[in-house]
Amino acid sequence: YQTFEGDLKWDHTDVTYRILNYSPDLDASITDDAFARAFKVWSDVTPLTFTRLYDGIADIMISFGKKNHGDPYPFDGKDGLLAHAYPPGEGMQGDAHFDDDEYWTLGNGPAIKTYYGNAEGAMCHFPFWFEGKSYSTCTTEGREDGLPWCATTADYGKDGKYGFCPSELLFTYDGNGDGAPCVFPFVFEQKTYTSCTTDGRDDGYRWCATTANFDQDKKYGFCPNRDTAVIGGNSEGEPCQFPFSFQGKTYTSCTSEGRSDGKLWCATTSDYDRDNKWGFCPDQGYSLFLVAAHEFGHALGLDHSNIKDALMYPMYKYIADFSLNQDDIEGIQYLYGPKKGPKPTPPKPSTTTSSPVSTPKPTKKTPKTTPSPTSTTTPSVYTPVDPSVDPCKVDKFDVITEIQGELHFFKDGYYWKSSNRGNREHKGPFLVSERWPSLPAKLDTAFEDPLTKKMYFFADTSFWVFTGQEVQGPRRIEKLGLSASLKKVEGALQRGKDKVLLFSGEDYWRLDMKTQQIDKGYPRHIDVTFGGVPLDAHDVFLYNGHYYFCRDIYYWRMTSKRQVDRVGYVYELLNCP
Amino acid sequence: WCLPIKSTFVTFPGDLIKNMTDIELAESYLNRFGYMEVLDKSGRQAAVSTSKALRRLQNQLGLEETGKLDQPTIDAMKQPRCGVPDVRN
Repeated sequence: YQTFEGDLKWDHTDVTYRILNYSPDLDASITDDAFARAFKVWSDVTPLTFTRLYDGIADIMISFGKKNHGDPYPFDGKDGLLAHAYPPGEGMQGDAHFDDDEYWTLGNGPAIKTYYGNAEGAMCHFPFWFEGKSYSTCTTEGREDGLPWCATTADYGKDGKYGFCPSELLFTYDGNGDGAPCVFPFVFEQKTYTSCTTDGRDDGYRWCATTANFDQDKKYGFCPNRDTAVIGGNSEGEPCQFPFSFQGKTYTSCTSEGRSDGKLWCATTSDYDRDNKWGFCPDQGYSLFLVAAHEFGHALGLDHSNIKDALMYPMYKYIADFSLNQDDIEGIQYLYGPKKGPKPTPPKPSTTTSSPVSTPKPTKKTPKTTPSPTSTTTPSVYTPVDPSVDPCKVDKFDVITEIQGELHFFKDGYYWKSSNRGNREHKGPFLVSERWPSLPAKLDTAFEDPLTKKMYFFADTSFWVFTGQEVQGPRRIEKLGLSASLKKVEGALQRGKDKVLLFSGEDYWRLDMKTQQIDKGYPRHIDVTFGGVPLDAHDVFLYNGHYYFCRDIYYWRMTSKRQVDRVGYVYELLNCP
Repeated sequence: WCLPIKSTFVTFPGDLIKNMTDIELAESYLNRFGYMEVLDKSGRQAAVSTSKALRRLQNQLGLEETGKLDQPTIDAMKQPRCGVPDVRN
């Protein structure tokens, strides 16, 4: 390994990063996840922690750009240079830039996250069968509205699982259009556009108006690339046009003719010789995770290694099951030392199902030739707990909350208590009905009002308020100003004496305890405020001044400055042996 | 049927990677990634011969150090890679 001259390194271990923009190739959530995993590669072997910022200046500013993108080192179109990053320091130092003329994937072909439909945001499954035909790309077959879709299992006819693929007809990203889809036709500088355009920009990014008149409303967003879109060339984002003619010959598929580098390309109109419109055909793409992990190595102070299997080797190589080479570990630990404390916890299978994404919005958008699904949600497996069962083997509690200084763990009508004071052994099980009569067995969240010490319990769309054993409720959660479409409240964080944050799915609301109403400006996305915790946490609670986000048997602990400082097992909190 | 297929290469508009000869590619690569100019012992920047630069590149990339623009070296130069120079001056 090599370090930069002078052993440039960060003088603090809590390194911050900010993602300034996104690539049209990948869904924002996949990009966020790839970067988070790339940082974890390094934090797993050093004392470094990485916290994502959403505004202001971070140590590592991450951006996508093409060719001349604002620094003295322009990119070079597709392939060749993939990315670069600067060693630690002020200003542009530490920043990482990714060439957006590359096709960014997870390294093995299109990584297409679906929207709506009934697959809860699952990835497309390619190839998939539909009506006796195999599809390796998203398709508009079976629909009249032109929305591309895909199956998320191998056989749509058998499983009926599908979702919609990214397209400008579904949403835009960045800009100021709040993610709204393009409106076609739209007017820009008195000209009418019927598709996304790069006009008015010099960075090559395709955009559209999200109202019918940009000149008037100034609302716009960037167009996500369809999986069938060409990469680079002079027609980025357009689909190949088959057949097309080139030098008098007709082509019905991508070709490398006319190029000395063997790369496959296609024309995006029917006649290349006449229109000269072309682009490269989508390929396996480059793994954003692997390239980012390499670039972040530079941003932390590592220079290129001459060990071929090292992550810091300058050439790109796709590896399906990546792990750091010993050379990389020695390099980064030379700069920052080894990780102290327990080793990171490997994930292990859970006996309950958990959805990685939020519940899809109900939609009627199904391929027209197939029946609509009867349900848009995946049922979760409900496991009753025998009171003799050891709580240390419960893999997912209904509720965890602090009541009068003790942590309470609820599951199926029973609860256990644990404390970090005195005898640290957990106590229980106790019957919920004995202490808080009239509550259902299955609760979703609970919290103690810090001022009045009243207990609030939530189950499905109802809530109860207990003063001692005296109960008010059940009342509908809409009474608090929450949306009627909300299915449940899954977590609660007390903020000061008169505010409580309520969590559901990927959003949270702020409840004013005095007015018993949700404050204006909510919901907000969890990711915006609480970066680095799982978005599908099913328990959120405050304990000893820390925020805890639980997923299955794991918890993510966050300081009041919103930095994740520990990931551990829930049974540590239960003081299990 | 034995006639060789004669390809005509064209310049594609918007394509930044031009049809370079191997020598042009090598010169560009060695310059861009820091192999052609190195600091001497007194700290001054000094140009090195192409052969020396190639040896250095071959050493860095774990190739046989021939000092010549051989096929493995050309192939390595065509690989997708990180834009950070290998030799920092």
